[in-house]
Amino acid sequence: GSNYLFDGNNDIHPNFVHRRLRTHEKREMQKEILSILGLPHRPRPHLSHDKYNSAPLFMLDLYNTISNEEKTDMEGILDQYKSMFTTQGPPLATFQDSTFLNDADMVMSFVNLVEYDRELSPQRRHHKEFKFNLSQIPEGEAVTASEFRLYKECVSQAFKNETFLITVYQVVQERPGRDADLFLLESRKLWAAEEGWLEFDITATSNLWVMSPHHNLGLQISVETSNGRSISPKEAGLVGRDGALEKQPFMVAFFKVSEVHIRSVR
Amino acid sequence: STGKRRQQNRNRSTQPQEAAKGPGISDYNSSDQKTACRKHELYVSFRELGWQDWIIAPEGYAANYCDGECSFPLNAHMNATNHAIVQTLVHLMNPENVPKPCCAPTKLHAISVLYFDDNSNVILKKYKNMVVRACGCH
Repeated sequence: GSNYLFDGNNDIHPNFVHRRLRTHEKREMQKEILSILGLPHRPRPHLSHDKYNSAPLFMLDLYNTISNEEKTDMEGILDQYKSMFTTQGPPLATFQDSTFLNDADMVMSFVNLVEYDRELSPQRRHHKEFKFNLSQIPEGEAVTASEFRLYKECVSQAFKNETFLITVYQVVQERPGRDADLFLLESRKLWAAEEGWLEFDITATSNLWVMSPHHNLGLQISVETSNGRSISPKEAGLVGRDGALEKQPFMVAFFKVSEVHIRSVR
Repeated sequence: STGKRRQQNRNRSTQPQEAAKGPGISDYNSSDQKTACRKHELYVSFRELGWQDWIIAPEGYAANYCDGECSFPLNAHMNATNHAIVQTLVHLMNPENVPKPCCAPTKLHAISVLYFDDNSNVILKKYKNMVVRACGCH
């Protein structure tokens, strides 16, 4: 650490108090700020490499969208994040996300906890399962919108002029040794040559999972070619856990904060 | 003890000129500019607090604070007459209390903070009333 507080372009900020906080002052300040942020303690995320995966990048895009006045600083940080990757994926946050953002007070992204790549015997479908832990959502928050985001790469070499039908299901009941009971959420036809983020609206499903966590059995996706042949999502270019960090599948939920966190008078 | 205090008050109330001797209009306006109520810079740097491992953005925020003597609030709606009326009403309700305008924020802005939670999920949250943009006498 520097002794002075700098703004983005390394000038010393005019008339800010310039001195290093003493240890106990720092601890007092930390306690004070955590209470203002409404956090019981400072989080300790285990960031082996998660810090740079798709979810923080997407969230940084959203942050950048709403913090226009700090836009210059943020672009710096955003470029720093993006410069860590070879491929500059298409813009993450779409117009739809920004509209969700307008009436949300809080946005949370959830890393995909588990992924079963069920490459089953031919008579049963290929499919991929995803699970998200929504238990960290602060008490009583209402999900105003929620998306499951999946990156699709171009696979026109292997499937020339081919189209796929991608289907997203909510897992309703798991059956050992058999296909699970599924609830169809959305089907979408895509060209094999298409590349970019796919967003699937899972607002109703997320609200169900928040209200009754035991129903949270995750999502399933399956892919068929135009002649009805079931292929693995990976063949169709859908990026899973073994794909590039910045293209990992994740879920994002927008919340309307019900109770306003009142700061204690200091 | 209250007895003595009441005695004092009795003394005080018997000498009206004493009450009138309260701070006159002129006293209010003579407050030294450098101590007049105004906004003071205070920058909270998350980096200086050692939190850049879990707070993704911003690097910090200009919280600021209000401090300084409250000069007689002779602004638009609070002219001398209105102030005298307010003063009188407050005095009637609570004779011992000499109302004094206090220096506090008049305009507050929100900030958004982007951070990791314990499970490496990412949270983007708006926090209201975090930045003091203007101060005034209440």
